[in-house]
Amino acid sequence: RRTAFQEAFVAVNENFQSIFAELSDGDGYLQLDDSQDPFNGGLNLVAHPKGKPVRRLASMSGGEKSLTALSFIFALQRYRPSPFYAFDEVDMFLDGANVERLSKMIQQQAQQAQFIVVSLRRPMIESAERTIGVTQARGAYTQVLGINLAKSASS
Amino acid sequence: RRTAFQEAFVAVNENFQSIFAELSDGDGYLQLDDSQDPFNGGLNLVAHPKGKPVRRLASMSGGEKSLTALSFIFALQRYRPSPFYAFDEVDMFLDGANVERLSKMIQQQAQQAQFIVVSLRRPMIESAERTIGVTQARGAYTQVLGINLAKSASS
Amino acid sequence: MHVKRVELSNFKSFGGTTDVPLLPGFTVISGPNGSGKSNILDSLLFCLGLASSKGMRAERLPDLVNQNQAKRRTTAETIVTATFDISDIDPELLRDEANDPPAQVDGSGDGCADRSCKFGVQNGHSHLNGNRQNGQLSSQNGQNGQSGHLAQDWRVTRRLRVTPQGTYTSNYYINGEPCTLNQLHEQLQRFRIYPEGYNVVLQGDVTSIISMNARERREIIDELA
Amino acid sequence: MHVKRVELSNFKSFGGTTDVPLLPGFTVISGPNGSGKSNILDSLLFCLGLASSKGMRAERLPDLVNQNQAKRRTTAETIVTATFDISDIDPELLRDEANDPPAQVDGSGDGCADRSCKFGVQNGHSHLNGNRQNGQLSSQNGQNGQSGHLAQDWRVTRRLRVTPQGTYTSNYYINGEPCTLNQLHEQLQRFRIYPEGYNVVLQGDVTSIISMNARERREIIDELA
Ligand SMILES: Nc1ncnc2c1ncn2[C@@H]1O[C@H](COP(=O)(O)OP(=O)(O)OP(=O)(O)O)[C@@H](O)[C@H]1O
Ligand SMILES: Nc1ncnc2c1ncn2[C@@H]1O[C@H](COP(=O)(O)OP(=O)(O)OP(=O)(O)O)[C@@H](O)[C@H]1O
Ligand SMILES: [Mg+2]
Ligand SMILES: [Mg+2]
Repeated sequence: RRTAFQEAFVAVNENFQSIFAELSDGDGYLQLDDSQDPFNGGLNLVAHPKGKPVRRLASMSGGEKSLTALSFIFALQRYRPSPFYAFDEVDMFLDGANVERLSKMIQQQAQQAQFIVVSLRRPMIESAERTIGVTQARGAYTQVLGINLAKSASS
Repeated sequence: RRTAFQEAFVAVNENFQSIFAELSDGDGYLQLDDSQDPFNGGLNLVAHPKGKPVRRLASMSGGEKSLTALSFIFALQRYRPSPFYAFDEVDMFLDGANVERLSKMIQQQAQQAQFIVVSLRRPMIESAERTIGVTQARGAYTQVLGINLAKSASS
Repeated sequence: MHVKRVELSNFKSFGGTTDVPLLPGFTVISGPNGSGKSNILDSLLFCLGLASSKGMRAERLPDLVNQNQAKRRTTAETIVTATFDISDIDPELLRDEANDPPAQVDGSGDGCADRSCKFGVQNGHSHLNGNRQNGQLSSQNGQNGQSGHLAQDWRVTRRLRVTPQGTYTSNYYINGEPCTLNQLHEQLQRFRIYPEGYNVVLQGDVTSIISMNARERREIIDELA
Repeated sequence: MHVKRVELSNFKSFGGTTDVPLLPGFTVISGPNGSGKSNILDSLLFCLGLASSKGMRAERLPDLVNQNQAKRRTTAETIVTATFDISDIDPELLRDEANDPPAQVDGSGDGCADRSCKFGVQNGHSHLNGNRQNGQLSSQNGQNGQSGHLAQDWRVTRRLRVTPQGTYTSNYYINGEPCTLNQLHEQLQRFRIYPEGYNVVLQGDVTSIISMNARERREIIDELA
């Protein structure tokens, strides 16, 4: 059981380091409270977004926390892919540049798994292969419209 | 004590109803658990955004919850104004049209009190009288730049 | 493997039956506040039994039934069917304890037109005929009871019925056959879909990984190992 | 009444002394993720004693001191001063139990150049000279000790000092005069600024009004009544 955990931990940690560097332009890694006996403690995320000195996770900004959390989720995914991922407004704290960065990473990960991403942000919508439009007229039911963006046709 | 409460409740309720109608294009009001003895129970928000049938607060969408909560905050403000209000990304769940609606209401309320609003959303930035830009270069401290938008000069 | 479509009948803000087709790769769902985007994700969680009612922003399961017809006097129901394209997965993963060998899971031909429909005739068959093939459920998969062929589709359905008094029943089906929630979860696990999995991140939850305590975070790795 | 400026020295991501001028009406603060926008709001809460350390995303108060100079061997400190324009308020509101009559609150002329500066000479006087008037704190207000004039400015300062061992002291000042947190809160209450007030909504908190229980929500009205 410990070997299985160690193998998973090492793999996810490697993934986390490279994904965090790409998303947050900084250094981050996973750290066990007790590396001799992992089950005796917990798992910490050590994050230096943009090369800032280490600080407790709680003092990070909203955007920094989002990118750190998403780096962890993607790190798990690369180790044990699920067939689909459903994200609901995970970009709500991100500034425009970071939405762009996140959407490029999702494009990349979407080669291996299906991504269904609810978003109101333009860089995310523009990076997707297609958009499903959802509306609800007053007093009526939700209506769903498929909008296929012909990516190859536009600039 | 009960008279003071009743007076406050009636005033805030009136404010809430008109503000909610403006922000959410629907009907909303405040309701006491026990109107005979308010201190015996709590205060509920009854909300029908866009004329939808009443539903429990928890099942509202992220945007609907934000507008309902902000209607309550503005209702409190109109009854007992504070000298300043500081909002940090209260528009994060809102779609573009609702950010626009909220920013117009803040413009209105800002005639009576000072509003300092942290936001990444363009309709909010464009409705303000001025923007304070905040940046932090890699390895440096936060820098603050005042950007005065000459509202009278632009279209 | 990916979700090909989700069909929602009477689920939350969706009245009637709505077909949401999905493709592999990167799809965005967008639209105004309150239009029903998050409800689509809730319908997936509902169908696959991956969340409690509170995890779908409902106080109790009956709140999930579309409530536009307020004062009804008959039993109301909501049905959600998720169809997966499994044409690229290892047939070994389709082991079904109840019905070996694997390919039987899809091929028994127990379509709803053959016997009294499990979904209740009063719903008509529009819900199950999303593919416009009357009653031939398993024919969607290109084979009718012939073992040894690769199955194309894998379908999960959940039906929730609520009486006027407010009591309710919930039933699960795999490819039209009744199953228990445990059986569904076992099969989902083989496909790497877990109730505590991080493949679904709901609105407002993205930073929960940061605020959870260190032990809970370590247990996420335990689960995967 | 409005906040005219906030001066931050060594507070969170702000090194040295930064002057943030503010005007009445509608101001937006914007910029990239992690640049320091929310930290400006934290500095107001810190200065006015309106939040616990956790309410400013710090585990303990010493975490609020700028930590770019990591291994220092001397006592570090952070100072935040908020200056309010009170030219339009009723002078009755400026009652100060410690120092009647009201106008004394501003006019004592106890500028930091007159006696050993309360803020510590090692910081130079750049912090208190944000207005570039050397040491003449109360002259910012246009009067020096003459009671009866309307005061223009009302200034709150908080200084947090942390020793290399990690122990710390926190001190509050109104117009340069030391005061207790209770005295500060009483005056703030007269200005309708409360620790539990809803005039400050922090990042991620806007929907807390929805998720709080009904009694807590009713108590908000009690407070205002
Ligand atoms: N049982 C139900 N019957 C009818 N309508 C319902 C039911 N449950 C929820 N709704 C409605 O669904 C709407 C919420 O939908 P949803 O949360 O999917 O919106 P959304 O598109 O995600 O919006 P946002 O962008 O604000 O997050 C609410 O207006 C709510 O009233
Ligand atoms: N004591 C400290 N010393 C130095 N830097 C600090 C200190 N405390 C916090 N910070 C830094 O301040 C930054 C966060 O600033 P802040 O929360 O104001 O960002 P923000 O502009 O609101 O970003 P967002 O748009 O993502 O919410 C973090 O990068 C954090 O490392
Ligand atoms: Mg939503
Ligand atoms: Mg912030």
